[in-house]
Amino acid sequence: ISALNTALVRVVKNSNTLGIAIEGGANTRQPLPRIVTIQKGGSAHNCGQLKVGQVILEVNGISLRGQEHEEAARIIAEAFKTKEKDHIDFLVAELG
Amino acid sequence: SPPKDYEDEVTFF
Repeated sequence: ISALNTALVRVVKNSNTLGIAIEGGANTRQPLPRIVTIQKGGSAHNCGQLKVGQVILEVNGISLRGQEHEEAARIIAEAFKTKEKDHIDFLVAELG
Repeated sequence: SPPKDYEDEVTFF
């Protein structure tokens, strides 16, 4: 994953769900969480910049590298739930 | 450690 094809995407929490599904994590075939579903009406779909197939490298600056699926999912869930921010910053990579 | 068996674990948010 080169820096050339990474993007920082800000997802504003404008819906009561984030509306994505991820698979993978450390110790699996997919070592970094990959977006497998984007649900209509969710904040991610409204943001329009996240796409199925992208890999999530960081959430609000927290790296997901080396995180197992459960821990990566907890970090994303916390980021959406916290009232400290009205958005989530995802650093994503498009795999060529 | 060998890959665990949660290969296809998917979490929805």
